[in-house]
Amino acid sequence: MFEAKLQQGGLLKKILESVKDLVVDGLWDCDGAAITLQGMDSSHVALVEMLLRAEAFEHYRCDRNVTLGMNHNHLSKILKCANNDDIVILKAADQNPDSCSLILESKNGEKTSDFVVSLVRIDTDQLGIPETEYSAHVKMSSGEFQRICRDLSQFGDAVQITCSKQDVKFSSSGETGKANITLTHSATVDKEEESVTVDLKEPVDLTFALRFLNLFTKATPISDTVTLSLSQEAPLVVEYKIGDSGHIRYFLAPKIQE
Amino acid sequence: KQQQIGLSHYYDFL
Repeated sequence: MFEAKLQQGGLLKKILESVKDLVVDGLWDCDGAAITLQGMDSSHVALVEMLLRAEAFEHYRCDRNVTLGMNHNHLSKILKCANNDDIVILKAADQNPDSCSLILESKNGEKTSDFVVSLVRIDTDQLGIPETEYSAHVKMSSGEFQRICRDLSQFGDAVQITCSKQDVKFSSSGETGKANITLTHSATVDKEEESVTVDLKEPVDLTFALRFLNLFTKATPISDTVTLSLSQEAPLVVEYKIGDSGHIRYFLAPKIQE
Repeated sequence: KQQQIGLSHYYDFL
């Protein structure tokens, strides 16, 4: 039997909003320690990896490892019926389940909704992502990053990100013209979610499709801050922490000059 | 002109 009870249903709503437009359906691997999801967009250019540890749940029981093939649009429809402060319970049999139950309990306990969603058979490709030493880590406000990606999308379909010791520059150009946004490394880190910290081992200069970055920033409500990890010879990693009990990580392969 | 690379250029399929 797999059963997980989340005190704050709003978190699951935000997680679905973060993945459903990038990955239509995905395999939710549940084991004794955590629920993990890894999925790629149809063009295999971007990947999302979600991890939610058992400690995020008020009650978590997973007698045997079970993989739930979830259609994220169906799951999202159910979660649209949940309030942020509803308790959400996920339940599934642990022997090749063909469905998953979701129970929503209102905070005052007066309203209980239960849904059964059919699981889907997915033969998705999983990628092995090696531990990587990145040349640069940029930690910044998630709202600021979302704003930069949205603003630069008006000028071009790609953003060039260049990191130096002092700052990180986001540039885009197209027929409208050219736009540069430069964030300077904050000297004092008083309010974490408003400061920009650049941890640089060596300079990087990479270009990425804004279409995907604007899909990644759907995770903005999950965390006040976002961390970008960059290396010349590796995909970009955009990470949003889920409190201290998990994360959503997006990976995006760069565009290169032909 | 910029060309989009795929993730499989960097990571192996399991």
